Formats: sequence, structure tokens, C-alpha cells
Amino acid sequence: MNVFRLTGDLSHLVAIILLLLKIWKTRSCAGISGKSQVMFALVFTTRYLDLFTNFISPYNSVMKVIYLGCSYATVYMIYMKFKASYDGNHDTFRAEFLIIPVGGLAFLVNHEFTPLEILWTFSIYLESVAILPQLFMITKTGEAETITTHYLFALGLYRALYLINWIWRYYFEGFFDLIAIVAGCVQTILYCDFFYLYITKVLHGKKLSLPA
Amino acid sequence: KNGPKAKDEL
Repeated sequence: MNVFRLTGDLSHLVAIILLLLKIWKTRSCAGISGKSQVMFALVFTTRYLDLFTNFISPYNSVMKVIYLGCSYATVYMIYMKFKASYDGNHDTFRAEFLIIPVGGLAFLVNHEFTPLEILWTFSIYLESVAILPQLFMITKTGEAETITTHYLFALGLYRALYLINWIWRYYFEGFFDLIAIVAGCVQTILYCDFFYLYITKVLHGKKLSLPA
Repeated sequence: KNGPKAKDEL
């Protein structure tokens, strides 16, 4: 464990909790893409199948349970509890255009052709594009609530920190995993546009609004 | 097997 991975995990945790609190406190999931949240729940489900068979550390297990629990709770709140506030008209990104190619790629490019490994690879590839429906929804609505931008910033920052973690681990441990690194680069690059808007607007007290 | 990918990451 190094400081970049730890802060990355904490940033990820902050993002997930922030979103949960936003929906719970405002009792509304306006501006939130349910499709992205479903894909994140799928990412955690396919990645943490070894939760009970492969114990690594209390930290690792606790974080996995929290991620799984929060992501399912978020999906539940969007599609059931606060369904009335779900903005389906703007959450129109075709998720199947992501899930199917990602599923195919996981079959073709992986470290080992076993079910658990393919599912893990699927979760890595899916996570790298899972935010697209959310970013697409913001371009459709032309704006985002400030709390939602903080959620997105923390979420984007987490994988950027993981990239540094992988540089660290390559340098000090000689470890590197090309699948995770390439997917992590794609994932972080997708946030660049948002990072620019977040830093130039939100951090200057402005509301994040796109030229409609 | 730890393999190329470390299972210890989230």
C-alpha cells in the first residue's frame, strides 16, 4: 500500500458517499445518470466476486463491502425510492453500446482465460467508460449541481491517483498490470474536459454550466 | 497466484 493508492481509495470513498448523501439529503436524484450508477454496481459486482474466497486484509474486505453496499443503495434510490425525481429524458446514453463491446474485449484481451479473470477484466474495462452516460447527461442538461461536480471530481481524481500508484509500484516493486493501466488512462482522460471546467468554474464559485 | 495483476487493489 502506498500513499497514492490510499488517497485514491479515500477519494473514491468520498465520491461514493457524497453521491449517496446528495440523493438522500435532497431526496432527489435530479441530474444523476442512473445508467452510470448501474454500471458502477456491475463493476463492483464483477470485480469483487472473490470477496469471500480471497481474503487480502481487513481494509480490503471492508472497502469492498462498502463500495458494493453504497453502489446498490444508490441504484435502489435512483430507480425505486426517488424514482419520481429520476430524469430519464436526459439519461439517454445507450449503455449497451458500452457493455457489449467491453464484454467482447474482456474475452479477447485478458491475463488468463478463466471466468473470474474475464469478469475482473470486464470490470476494469467497464469502469473506464462507466462515467460516460453521466458526462453525456450533463452535456444534455447543460449544467450540473455543484455537489454533483464535487462527486465527479473526487471520482475522476481517484483513478488519476491510481495511475501514480502504478508508476510508484512499477518503480519500487517492479509490478505493473497493463490492462489496468491502459484502462485507467482512458478513464482519467475522459475526465479531463470536466476537470478543466471544474477547476476554472466551480472552484471560482461559479455554477458548472455548459454552453447549451 | 498473484500474477501480473495484484488482487490487493480495489
